[in-house]
Amino acid sequence: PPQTPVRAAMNSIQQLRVVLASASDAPSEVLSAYFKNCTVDPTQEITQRVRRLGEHFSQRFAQAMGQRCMEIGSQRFTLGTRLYYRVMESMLKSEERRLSVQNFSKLLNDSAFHTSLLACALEVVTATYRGTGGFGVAVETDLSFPWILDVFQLVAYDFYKVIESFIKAEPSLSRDMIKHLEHCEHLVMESIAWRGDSPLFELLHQAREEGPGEQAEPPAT
Amino acid sequence: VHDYHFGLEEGEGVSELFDCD
Repeated sequence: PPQTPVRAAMNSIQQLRVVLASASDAPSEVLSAYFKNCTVDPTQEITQRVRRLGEHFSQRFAQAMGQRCMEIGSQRFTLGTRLYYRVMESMLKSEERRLSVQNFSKLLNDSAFHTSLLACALEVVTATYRGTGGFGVAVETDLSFPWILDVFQLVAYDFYKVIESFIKAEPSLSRDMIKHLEHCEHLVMESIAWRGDSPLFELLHQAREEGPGEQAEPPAT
Repeated sequence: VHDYHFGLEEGEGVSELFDCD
């Protein structure tokens, strides 16, 4: 039978909670093994970053939704953290198969990678709850993308880099959620990545200095 | 079924995107 928008949103929330019920909000044994395989063990940096970003997220959530909602924000961050570690493990397994390496020291010590991945996980959680506001009444609009970029002071260009790999690594994402992440991707490509403070301009400048690489395609007739 | 366009080529992944290859 056709679902009302609120019923559809409640089902999406339930589905997300079922998927994440068996996930941990701390690194699993498999993930910890990847961390220990690194030239520089990133475990402490990762867990401290999650704690710090969790405080930022909860504070900003409370600012947007009301102070009484801080605990709800904290619960959503916990869900996002579980998704973050789950997707990270899936990504590393995939990279290990693809590259035949086990030492991901550079990647796992890259703050931009972790912040982007956590932001993407939280975007999934926030978008899932958007239909009901979590209270079954109001629709949240203030937490819409790119809100999470501002909360984490994350550059859109870096966030963009994890989207496709995130979708590949998490098979439980619904069609609607994949479309939402695609929408975020398009917003970044078409607008946010071209704002004045974007690192994209410096990268283009560097690329120009390195000289022409591939031949440009001839103009289409 | 979704119609998301996977743009990464063979041999491209998150390691390359973050200059960690």
